[in-house]
Amino acid sequence: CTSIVAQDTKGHVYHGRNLDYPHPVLRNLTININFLKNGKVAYQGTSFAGYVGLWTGQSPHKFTVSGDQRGTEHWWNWWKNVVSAFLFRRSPVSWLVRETLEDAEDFTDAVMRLSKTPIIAGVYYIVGGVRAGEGVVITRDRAGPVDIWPLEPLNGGWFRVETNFDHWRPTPSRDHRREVANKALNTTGQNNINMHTLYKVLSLSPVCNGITVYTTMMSAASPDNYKTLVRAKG
Amino acid sequence: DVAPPTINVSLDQDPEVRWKPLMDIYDPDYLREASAEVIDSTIPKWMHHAVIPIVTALEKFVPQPYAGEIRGIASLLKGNLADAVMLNFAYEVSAF
Repeated sequence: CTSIVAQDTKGHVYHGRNLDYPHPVLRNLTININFLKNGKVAYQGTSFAGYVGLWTGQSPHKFTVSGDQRGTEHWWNWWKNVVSAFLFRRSPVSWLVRETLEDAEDFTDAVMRLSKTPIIAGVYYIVGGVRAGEGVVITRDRAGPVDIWPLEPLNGGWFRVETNFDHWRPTPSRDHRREVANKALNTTGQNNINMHTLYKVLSLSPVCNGITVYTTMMSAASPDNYKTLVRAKG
Repeated sequence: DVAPPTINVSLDQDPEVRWKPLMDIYDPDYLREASAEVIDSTIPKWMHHAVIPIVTALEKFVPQPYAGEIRGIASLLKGNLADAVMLNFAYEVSAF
């Protein structure tokens, strides 16, 4: 997966994500979902038919959130996920996204919940808000936050790119998604970043690749612009 | 690149029935086959058969409203509850 949160020179925050998963059939199962309360949209997201959690979603006029896989564990630690789930009764990462979209009051509340709530497995949560500076990458392990990486627009940090690796470590030599996205965003420039140009960055190879199932563009301040496109060929 | 379909899920309805709008878009047979395809390519067949009774037993530990929602979807698809649970824990069991 690749998630990007970025802020333009006027303080508008944009959030885009590619969801990568090696099952072509998921392209046919991708759906947008409006979760209604009292007949009104409480929150919305993108998921797969039959999967009740969310990896991508927005709480209108509050915040947007996406999740990227974090696979730092050796396979023989699988039992820790089982213990975490059934002994400690922890949430799957995609259920915490739903609960946060449903309950969090604002961007700060969402970041706190996504950082602190125990979950079954590690993950990266990327969150965008409605005000300037409201963007963050949260690196999670089961118990809590490993790292919080916020936007720092006053110091040149007007965007953050998260793929599937800790941002403070180099990516594997075979994986160029972070490098290509960073370069494209710097070429685009903060003056020109918007939903359209962010989508173009997320469409570049290998950011968009053979296993990219869908791309979602969102901005919590403009919830009507929430847009998901299923990638035909990746 | 195409936009996916959109469904409305009412949180005011019981968890067991709130995903019924899925059936306006998908044929249950197709969804069942697609789910089986994902499981078959993720979990070895012998292991899949072995864990079905374990997952079925553990299903009662799944919290609401997710337990009701997953049960409701499995019922709509006339499918296996254990498979529906496994799909919803796909990320968490990926290491396994």
